[in-house]
Amino acid sequence: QESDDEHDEL
Amino acid sequence: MNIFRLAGDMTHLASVLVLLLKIHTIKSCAGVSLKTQELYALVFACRYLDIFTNFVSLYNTVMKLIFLGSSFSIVWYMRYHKVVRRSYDKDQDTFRHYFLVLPCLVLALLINEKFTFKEVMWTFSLYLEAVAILPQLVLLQRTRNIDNLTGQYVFLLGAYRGLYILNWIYRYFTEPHFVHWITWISGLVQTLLYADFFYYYYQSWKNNQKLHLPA
Repeated sequence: QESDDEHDEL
Repeated sequence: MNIFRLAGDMTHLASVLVLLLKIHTIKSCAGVSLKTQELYALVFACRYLDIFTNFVSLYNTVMKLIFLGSSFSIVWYMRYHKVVRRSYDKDQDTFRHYFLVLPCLVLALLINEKFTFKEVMWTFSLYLEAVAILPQLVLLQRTRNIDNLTGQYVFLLGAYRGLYILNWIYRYFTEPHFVHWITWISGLVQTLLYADFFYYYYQSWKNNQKLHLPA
């Protein structure tokens, strides 16, 4: 699960 | 990645390709708002500051490069290409950038998840993307005769937004702790801006007529 400050959407 | 997110990205990509196709092959940018295109270039430049530091996937990196490259090349074509720039409706495309950029910047400084440079820029890009279509919608409203490619471009952009909302709903129910209020609210605002256009696009499609916006 990515942490909140890493944005995985474009 | 879920099917809604992928479909959303693909319609977003298709919208950019339709616009590049129009500009590159027909050598015309009639009906396209340079203001909106410049705002999108700014949106991607601010959002993808992490392109070389935060690796998510090869897919993400390639898509980021495509959106950066295409948005800046569209702006270049419309400003500097000796044929294309002559078709630009400069007198109709009068929306002021700073009416949108300044409030978004202030809002990003006030409402963000974390007060760091990268995070504020990322938030700013979300707020700005939400309203960046406005100059384009105003231009369509003014010129009123909309060619097929320009209509398809705006339609695909709207579809991309709608699919992203489905993607968030899906992720909310399938991923624990997936809550992103800033992304959701600005995304919802952005999608609502297309509602009016979609209504007329649907009407013209249903009646098999040329798209025509009311004055």
